[in-house]
Amino acid sequence: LERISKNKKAALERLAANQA
Amino acid sequence: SKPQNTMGGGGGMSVMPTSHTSMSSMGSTGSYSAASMMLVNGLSANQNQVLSLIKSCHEPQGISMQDLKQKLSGMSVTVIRQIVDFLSNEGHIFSTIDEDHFRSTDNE
Repeated sequence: LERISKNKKAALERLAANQA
Repeated sequence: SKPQNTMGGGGGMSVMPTSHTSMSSMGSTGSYSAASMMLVNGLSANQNQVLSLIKSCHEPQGISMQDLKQKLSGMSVTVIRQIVDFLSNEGHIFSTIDEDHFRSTDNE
């Protein structure tokens, strides 16, 4: 489940990068 | 406020063609391949469909590839995989317990 939060964090960073 | 336009989102309910309204209510869903290139908020109709399915799942481990296949029976596994990869790259979704389970980032 550590993997989930790690992946979520990475995804949120990608999302932020894409929206910037 | 997202447009709720998910067909069959309620489960196994099949659309009952009513005598008068069937043409107008079903007309837009007829030609799938042509409609799939239509862009809504930068995503194709197929991509939006996959994304809204993933958003609609609130389990901690997310929606499984199997569920996606089942609910998107008109879409090939290859296409679903491509869409999932794309959405993942864009940051809309992420894989959870393995590469076959997905959750949306923007369904807090």
